[in-house]
Amino acid sequence: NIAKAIIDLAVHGKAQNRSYERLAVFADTIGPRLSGSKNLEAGIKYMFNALQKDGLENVHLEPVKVPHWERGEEFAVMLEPRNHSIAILGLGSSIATPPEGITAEVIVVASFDELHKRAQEAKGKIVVYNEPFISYGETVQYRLQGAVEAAKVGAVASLIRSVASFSIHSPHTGEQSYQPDVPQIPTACISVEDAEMMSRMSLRGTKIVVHLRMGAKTYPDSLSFNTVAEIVGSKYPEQVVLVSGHLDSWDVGQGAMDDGGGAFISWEALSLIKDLGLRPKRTLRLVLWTGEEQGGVGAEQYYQLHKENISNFDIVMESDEGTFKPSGLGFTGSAASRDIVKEIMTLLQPINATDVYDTADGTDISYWMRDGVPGASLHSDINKYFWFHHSQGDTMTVQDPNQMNLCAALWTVVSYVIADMEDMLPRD
Amino acid sequence: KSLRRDGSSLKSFEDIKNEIAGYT
Repeated sequence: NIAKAIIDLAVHGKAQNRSYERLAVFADTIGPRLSGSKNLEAGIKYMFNALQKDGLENVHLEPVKVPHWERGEEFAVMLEPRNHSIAILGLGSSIATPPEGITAEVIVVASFDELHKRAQEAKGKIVVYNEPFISYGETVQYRLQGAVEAAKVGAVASLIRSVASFSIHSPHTGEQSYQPDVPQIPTACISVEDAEMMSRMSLRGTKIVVHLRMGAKTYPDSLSFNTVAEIVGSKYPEQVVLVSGHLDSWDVGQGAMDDGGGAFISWEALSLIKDLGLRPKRTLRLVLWTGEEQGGVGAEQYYQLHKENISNFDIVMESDEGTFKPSGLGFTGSAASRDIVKEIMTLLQPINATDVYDTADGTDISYWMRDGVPGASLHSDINKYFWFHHSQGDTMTVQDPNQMNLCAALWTVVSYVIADMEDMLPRD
Repeated sequence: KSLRRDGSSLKSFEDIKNEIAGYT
């Protein structure tokens, strides 16, 4: 009755709400945890102590060099056709404007195609992208490449409609990347409302002028750490089931949803197994990644350090798409291993979270999956995820203790059973 | 090692199903 015992303890028993309460203390105490910041350093120290205090084994930190970019004061004002304060958030790795700021006419486009067609008009202007939200993977390309594409046609700055499925005038930040052979221009995200308004004005033929001022500094890479803890396997200790989430976040909100929830249900999986006095045959390893938001920086260095043991990694699991009401798992692996995971998911019938979806998603586990290690990601109700993602709204208020209990139960049953089965999951 | 060199399982799927059912 191990699956039942895990579910009972997580959802109804003494551990009920524990991952939520632990996360609340962490998020309220530490706050947002941008790569290279003192807050992230404090968050890692906090977790190192907390995991030791929890009685987990082999608690240690693995050094990583991470980007260090800091936001400065920033604001944007529409000067024409009327005075209007534009809510902005500079994008990660953006350069600053000159101290006096940039004042320029705006060109509004809905796509890269439109920008390229109107390239002659864009020279010397601020490009405003009013791209519709289709899906995160598709729409985020505007945030990632918007500045580069605008600079290629001679723009002086870019303002990008936030990659969000809903908005209450909230800008959402995130990483962007420059290209070596393209001039660097300042870039920030703006609210959906302001992007749409400027689009409407532009379609009416109204001239729009914006003054943009952004402070931002990029420092040399900083020392940071992936945080690791284990329950060492009883029979095959060298073999590993890896459960994970990332500790770093953006510098707005509290990073409670992205990815506090994922990190803390991963910790909870080890706590629940320990509380039940269980020790799986294989080692259950918790990794709390650093530098995920800048493109899985901590995870890549972890992969480089440990890839020589790839044959001993049974499965890599990451929760980084919210810890709302869970429905099952995304899974990447061979057909034979998928059949086994589907069978394992039947153990989650008591909480109605038995689905297995086509692929696992997770920046931090992608290196391993690319090389054939089975991967799993938590599937929960993602409907509201991009309302709060990378915004001031990513706080504990978004999290729900009951939903986190269910996520923790699912995460624990799956990771424990895979770690305890006699055979590793078969690979292609 | 519980994983063969070619990555295939030594057990039939029925065996694995029974093993998983043991965790119910």
